[in-house]
Amino acid sequence: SNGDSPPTVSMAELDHLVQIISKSHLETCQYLREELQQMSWQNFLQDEVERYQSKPREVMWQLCAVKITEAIQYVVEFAKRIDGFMDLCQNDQIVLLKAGSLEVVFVRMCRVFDSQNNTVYFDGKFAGPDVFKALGCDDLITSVFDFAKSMCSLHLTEDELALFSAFVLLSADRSWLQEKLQVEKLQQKIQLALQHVLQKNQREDGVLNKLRCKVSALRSLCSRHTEKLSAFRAIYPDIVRTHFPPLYKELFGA
Amino acid sequence: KEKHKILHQLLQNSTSPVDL
Repeated sequence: SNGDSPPTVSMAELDHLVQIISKSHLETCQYLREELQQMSWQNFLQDEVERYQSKPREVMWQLCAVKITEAIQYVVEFAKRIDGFMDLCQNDQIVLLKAGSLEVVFVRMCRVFDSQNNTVYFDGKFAGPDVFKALGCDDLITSVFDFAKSMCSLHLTEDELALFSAFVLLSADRSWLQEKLQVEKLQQKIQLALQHVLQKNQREDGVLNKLRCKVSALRSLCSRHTEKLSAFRAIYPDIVRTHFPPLYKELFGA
Repeated sequence: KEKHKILHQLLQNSTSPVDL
């Protein structure tokens, strides 16, 4: 491929890619469906919610930074197991993870999201948006919850979710890529594998377009997270420097 | 490299938090 036309891939190759990426996803998804069921979708009680709400802003920010960082470590492991990712140059591996790891965390969030109650698994139980009030980012939190809800409404299978996560991570239009063409080829193959799975699962034609729309929503969520972090850091530079996880600081330039 | 020390480590490690 010269980058303009999709690469030629055999059905067997697509099936293999689906298998590898689905396996990588299941091995690194942090919580298995069975584990989630055992958590019995238990919600925080009102006094527990209030305890989170009365935490100092910087304490709640630190807690969320820790939880995001834990989730990102699993995404890094997912990336490493995607066929072709480790063959990219180190610069591009770093560029893709810096730009895409939080996006994949947001994609994966639909697995731990209860649409009916508008709650997400956090710190041991299911939490509504009000739990995160102390962060002082109500608008961002509402958008993250809305995004998770809209992802849930697509009812993606684990295979579909795995391939969409890989597609998001291998975005060839990220700034500072050195071997853009190689990333592009890999992303095109993943897109073909995603289309293949959607067809095999007899999903309606519109699902792929709906997923494409999610890509821009994810970028918006991540740039808003960066803005909120900058605003927080301007007020609490020492907290970020001394109390935030080093990986979080590396990824988000804190 | 220094700027992304931990990411480099995670990428190079064969054992990871996931395996542990």
